[in-house]
Amino acid sequence: KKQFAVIGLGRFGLALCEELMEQGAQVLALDIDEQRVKLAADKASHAIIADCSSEDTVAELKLDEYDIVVVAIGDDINTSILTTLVLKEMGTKTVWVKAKNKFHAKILYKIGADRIISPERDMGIRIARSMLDRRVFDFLALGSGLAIAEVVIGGKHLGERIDEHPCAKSNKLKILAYKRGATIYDQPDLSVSLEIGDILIVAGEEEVLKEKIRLL
Amino acid sequence: KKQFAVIGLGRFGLALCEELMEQGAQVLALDIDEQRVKLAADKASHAIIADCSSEDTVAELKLDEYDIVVVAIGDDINTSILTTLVLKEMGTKTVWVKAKNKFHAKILYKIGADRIISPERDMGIRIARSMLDRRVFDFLALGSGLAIAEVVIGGKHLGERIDEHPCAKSNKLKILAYKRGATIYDQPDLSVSLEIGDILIVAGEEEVLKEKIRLL
Ligand SMILES: Nc1ncnc2c1ncn2[C@@H]1O[C@H](COP(=O)(O)OP(=O)(O)OP(=O)(O)O)[C@@H](O)[C@H]1O
Ligand SMILES: Nc1ncnc2c1ncn2[C@@H]1O[C@H](COP(=O)(O)OP(=O)(O)OP(=O)(O)O)[C@@H](O)[C@H]1O
Repeated sequence: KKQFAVIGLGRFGLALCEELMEQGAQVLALDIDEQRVKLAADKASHAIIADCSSEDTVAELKLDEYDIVVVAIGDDINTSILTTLVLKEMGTKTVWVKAKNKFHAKILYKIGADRIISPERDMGIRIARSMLDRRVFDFLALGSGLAIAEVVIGGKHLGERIDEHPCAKSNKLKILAYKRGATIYDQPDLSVSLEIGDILIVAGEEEVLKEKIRLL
Repeated sequence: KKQFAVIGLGRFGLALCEELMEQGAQVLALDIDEQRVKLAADKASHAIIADCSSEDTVAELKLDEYDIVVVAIGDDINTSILTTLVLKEMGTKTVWVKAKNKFHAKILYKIGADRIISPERDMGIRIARSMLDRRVFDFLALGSGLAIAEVVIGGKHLGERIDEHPCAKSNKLKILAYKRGATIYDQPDLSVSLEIGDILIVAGEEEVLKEKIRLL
């Protein structure tokens, strides 16, 4: 069974722990701040107060044996870099690091970070796309006359059951899932009542899908 | 043509402006800090120094006439709330707001924010999912024996052309797009050389796709 550790329990680090637990995985939550460790106690398998920029700490906690360690120390770039260096120098196989800006990211790559994460930048880009076409979050042609789209629920269909939505009313289309906030509901319960910002993931015949979207 | 405004040019706000411009849209970038406005000058149609928590400013800039205004003021919760309130009270149709935490989000909804954005929390959730299955970022069954998956490029296929990847070698599968960082390349150039972290978006017959993934 894979072992995961998250260093730094800000919003990103904490949400990461929570979701790993939700998916049935084990995660060790670490932070130098006692208060944050307390808040993480029920969102991780174990939550420990530790200064992870120290070699002794990394050795003691055996972090080098973990499958993936995520460094989610946000503001303090120096500590983030030092922690990453220590982890890689001590043989940690995979280290992912949240970068504060492009320079931080460059340095992290140079010292061996396996993946850089930029939540704010990524989100800026995704939000820009949903501003440009309010009814559709995403549209992919699948070839063979099929397509998949993410349809945003605005005011018009608020309160309707999913199976009352126009996209649910064609046997040429299928509602594969819906997203509410950051959670995806696979095998969706079609009696669920829609809320603003919900996203239906619809697939089927491209022409039928395009027409349904056009009429939304 | 739609009018967009972004208040607060931190990483999220700035990335948002950049992407809107990239997609050919117009965007007004606003910040109280001169330095940030300077940095945004080439990433927006217009960049103005302004304290947007003031009614006079909102009236002067006619922000109430914009289609979507995004409040991306991060740390200063009070200013974020005040700015949102002013915009909604003055009749701005759609206001999206970056929330710092759940309490901030609750207050924002109560005062009329149309959408709440939590980049760190959203990203924590998505990253958790890619930690759980390193080869696959996402897998959706489409019904009718078809499926779509997002396949992550690890060390094994680094440097190969897309059309040399196992998923490109079946006439039952199609590479619809690939993602590099936060950019999606539709109608992909299959001679492109793969880098670690690239994501191929593959669709086709579900059983063939599953088998290809299993052998990655
Ligand atoms: N040496 C260290 N060892 C372990 N944790 C640390 C260390 N230094 C800082 N941290 C922790 O990193 C956490 C995250 O940092 P911070 O809150 O600055 O990031 P952030 O970017 O605001 O987070 P987010 O955007 O995810 O909310 C803090 O809880 C802090 O206590
Ligand atoms: N009254 C105001 N009017 C306009 N801009 C403001 C106002 N108050 C603060 N800002 C701006 O909001 C911007 C974003 O805030 P801040 O940098 O605290 O957020 P952040 O959460 O760190 O951003 P990000 O996470 O997106 O990088 C700052 O550039 C700041 O100058």
